[in-house]
Amino acid sequence: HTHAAANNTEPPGRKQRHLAALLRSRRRRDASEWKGHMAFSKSLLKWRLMGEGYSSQLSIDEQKYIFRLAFRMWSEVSPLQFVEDVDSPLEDIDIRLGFGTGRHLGCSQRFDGAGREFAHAWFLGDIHFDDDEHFTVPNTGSGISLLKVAVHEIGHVLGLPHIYRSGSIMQPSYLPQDAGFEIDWMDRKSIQSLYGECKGRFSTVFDWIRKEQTAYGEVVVRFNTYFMRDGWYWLYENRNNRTRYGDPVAVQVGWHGLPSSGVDAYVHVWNRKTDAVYFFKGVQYWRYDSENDQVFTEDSDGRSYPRLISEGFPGVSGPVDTAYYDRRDAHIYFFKGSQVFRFDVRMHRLASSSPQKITEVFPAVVPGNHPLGNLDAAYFSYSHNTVFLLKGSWFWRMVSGRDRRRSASLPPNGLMPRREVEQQWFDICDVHSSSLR
Amino acid sequence: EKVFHSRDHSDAMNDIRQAELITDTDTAQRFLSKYGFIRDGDDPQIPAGQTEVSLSLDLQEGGSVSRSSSPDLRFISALKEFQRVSGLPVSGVFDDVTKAAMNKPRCGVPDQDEELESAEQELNETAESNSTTTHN
Repeated sequence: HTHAAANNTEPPGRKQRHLAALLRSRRRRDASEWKGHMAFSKSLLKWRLMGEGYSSQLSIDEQKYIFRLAFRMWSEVSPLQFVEDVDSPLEDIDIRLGFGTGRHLGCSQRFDGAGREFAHAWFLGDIHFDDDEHFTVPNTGSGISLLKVAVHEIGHVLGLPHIYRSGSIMQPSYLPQDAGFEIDWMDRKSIQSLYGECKGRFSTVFDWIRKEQTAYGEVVVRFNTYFMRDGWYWLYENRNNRTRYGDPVAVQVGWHGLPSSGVDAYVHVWNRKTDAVYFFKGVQYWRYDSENDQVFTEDSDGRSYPRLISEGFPGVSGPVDTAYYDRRDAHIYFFKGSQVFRFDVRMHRLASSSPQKITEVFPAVVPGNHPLGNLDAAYFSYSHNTVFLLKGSWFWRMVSGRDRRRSASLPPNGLMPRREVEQQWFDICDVHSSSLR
Repeated sequence: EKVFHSRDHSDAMNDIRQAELITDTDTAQRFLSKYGFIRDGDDPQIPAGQTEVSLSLDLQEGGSVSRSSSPDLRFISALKEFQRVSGLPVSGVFDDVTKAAMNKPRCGVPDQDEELESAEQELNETAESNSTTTHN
């Protein structure tokens, strides 16, 4: 057809002119230089395992489980979300998957039997797997990992070409799956170069402290960083510059007793006399039992949780935007609109100077570069030993002690110019609610 | 369905056809062509006036390829490109290492793709003039 269209004697219509243009301009692209193309302009994509394309070797549940996981793995590192759709008309389905052998599913490229070619993908969203291959589900014996192949072919449908880099999931040849393969940093940047980085505001961010006893009876204090957005959360692995594989997770799954819609703020009051974790939501708050990993049902006086913020922290009324505890002055800083309320935990009362304007307590280091108010999160980071104020996709880092030792002119609690959250904490991506565990 | 007789379908596995292996320069050439290393209409022809033997003699030095093979420069450059991107020694010779690499299980999507800039520009212009064009 292509040639025929090009040699057509009638004045070529728009379609023929394109095909002619395609023919004239074809130049082989060096395999390693091509970065791919953005195959979809929308971020929610529907997929379906074709009824006429079921594997003859794996159960339908196994096939769907693996494809759901494969799509989730891409969703965890890109702004794309995927949902299985078994009802809509076929033309509304963005990605169609199926198994076949030899001449299959109306495809123009035959499969070659067991060995060599195991699957292929077409840029209009069709993925075919050679049913003569011995595909396996994760962690079961030798054979070709259907999960790894599915992630590879989905990468093609999203617009990624073959990538000749060891460690890349887009290598053309299949490498037997090492224990748990994941989409590495470079492949993440490849897909993000097509679809952008993951952005979005957070409900709260905090470092959660855990105490562990070593074999020698010593108490070791560890922390984990958590990002929460509405009813979901991610554990962020600072040393690996990424979230935990498999996140996000529902708040209810990991934080027993907290509201399923998530929280507004987290505070850890930690000093010589007190070690108490609080979560705030709306006008209420809970104290959290880190030892037993659940909320306390009542406080030391027998009053049940959740309690009203105004009762527990006189002078402060919910809802608050966010809050954090500053160990230097033993005050909780509650943020609300453009104001900040400083609560003295030792005297159990509001500081006399409160409320104050946030700009007054946390002045901008560069005039005009300030969040002003309506913060999303105030996060004291043990990794950076300073506080970050997050609002939307931006954050402002508070001047730390080390900064002030280097430059005494910096104002105490001053806010450095804003930077983008995703340039500091990488690949914190939503997944479709249907794929939440 | 796959033909089977036993209750546990275990005999269904044995009628699976095996893929044709890459064994010589002919099958290697089809491989290179299929995955885009040799473009359509780019099939290596033996240049006029060159005999197969003399051609392979020129290329014999240093290569461990048997006398029967009849690669030409396009086939060699495609072979080298495949070897390069596969991280193999770039010898331009269809050797055992290259053969093994070609026989590895792999994805069916071509490695080389044609660049369509000029066409894409034209499409883009057309897209602007016709706002109803949908992008898939």
